Formats: sequence, structure tokens, C-alpha cells
Amino acid sequence: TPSSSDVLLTEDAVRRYLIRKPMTTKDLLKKFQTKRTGLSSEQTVNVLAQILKRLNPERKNINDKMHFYLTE
Amino acid sequence: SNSEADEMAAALEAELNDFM
Repeated sequence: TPSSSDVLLTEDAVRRYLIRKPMTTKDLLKKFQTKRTGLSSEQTVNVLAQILKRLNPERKNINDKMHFYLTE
Repeated sequence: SNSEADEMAAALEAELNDFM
């Protein structure tokens, strides 16, 4: 059963992270670890891909790694 | 594990590259 410590992989949660600071795909995946969301790896990848397609964040390279970010 | 995280990141980037 869900508890208050559960992490929800939602568009709103992703938006809040990307407004705060640029993040790589790995940074985002760390925020929504399967053991915290209860989703499978495949579900996590699919849901996060759909959310990022909708949000269509800006991209920039930092230390040769592609980062996503949003402005308010 | 770290390699699982790498695989997930690669899968996610592959999905996004088709779009972006």
C-alpha cells in the first residue's frame, strides 16, 4: 500500500526538478528509483520518456554531458 | 546497480532521440 515515503513519477515532479537545476537522464532516474516508486525499470523509462516529450525541456551540455532544464 | 542505471539511461535517451 502507498505510504507518504513513496515517490511518485509525475510530470509535476519532473518539472520541479528541471526548474531547480539542469539534470542528465541518469540524474532524473536517480530521483525516481524503482525501489522508491514501485514501478519496473521498463515502466520508469517509458513514463519518463513520455513526460520529457510533453515537457520538451531545453538541452545544454555541461562537462560534455547533455542536461535537460526548464525555465519558469 | 550502476549498470542497470546505465542501461535505463541509455534506453531513455534512445526513446528521446527519436523525438528530439
